[in-house]
Amino acid sequence: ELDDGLDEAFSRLAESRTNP
Amino acid sequence: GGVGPMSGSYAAPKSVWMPAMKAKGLEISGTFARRMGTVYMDLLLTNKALQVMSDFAIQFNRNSFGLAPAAPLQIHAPLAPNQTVDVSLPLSTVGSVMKMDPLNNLQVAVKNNIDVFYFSTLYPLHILFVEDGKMDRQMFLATWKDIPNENEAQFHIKDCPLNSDVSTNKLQSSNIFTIAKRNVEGQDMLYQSLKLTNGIWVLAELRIQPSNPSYTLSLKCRAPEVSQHVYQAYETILKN
Repeated sequence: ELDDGLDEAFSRLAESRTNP
Repeated sequence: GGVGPMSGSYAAPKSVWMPAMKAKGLEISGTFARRMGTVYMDLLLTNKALQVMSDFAIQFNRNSFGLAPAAPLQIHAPLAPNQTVDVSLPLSTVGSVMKMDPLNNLQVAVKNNIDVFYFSTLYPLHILFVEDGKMDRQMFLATWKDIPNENEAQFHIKDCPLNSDVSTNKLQSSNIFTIAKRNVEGQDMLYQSLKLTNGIWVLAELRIQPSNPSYTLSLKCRAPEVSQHVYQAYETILKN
């Protein structure tokens, strides 16, 4: 599967929204 | 109205928009729907007068999203006293635009052989959510970052006992698309997008906690005045 870095970026976004 | 995932976006039952006593016996009930990419005003006309009604026509005042009849009101035969007719009026979204207060207010004029009558009604914003409203993931992340925090609005959707998969499907059948889903500390975070007929994008984060029937909806949009109406659309879709 092509890793375009976006999966990781969404994880970081969700993480930052939960623990700002 | 279509409610299930395969039957298109949610349509409320018809309600009375113009009572007969205010229109010399013409009663109009209606609702709005989106079917196969077209917005419709579904109407029920009842003749509660003692004379036959004919020569019907309809016109809209300018409105926030340029809604306008895409065809004449097709009532093929005169309406006898106590008779009712169902009409589905296709609408276009390229009419003249004027910002209304509230934003989703629509002023309508209906004429028949007796007189011209006026009423106004509110349309649910989800009839304007287009089928190609799924934003590219990279674009979503960039846009989310780019829209300032002042443009973020947060709402609570109370008493919504659905899980995130059921919610995702319900929202998708009304053209609210889930782009990514993450689970952080036991709560589901859904990242979603929708696009209005006038090209305005709305980005959403929907938080669902397994033990909490109240969802948290955060909306980011460059035109933040639509957020309140988008929230109401979420409420309507998720609870019907």
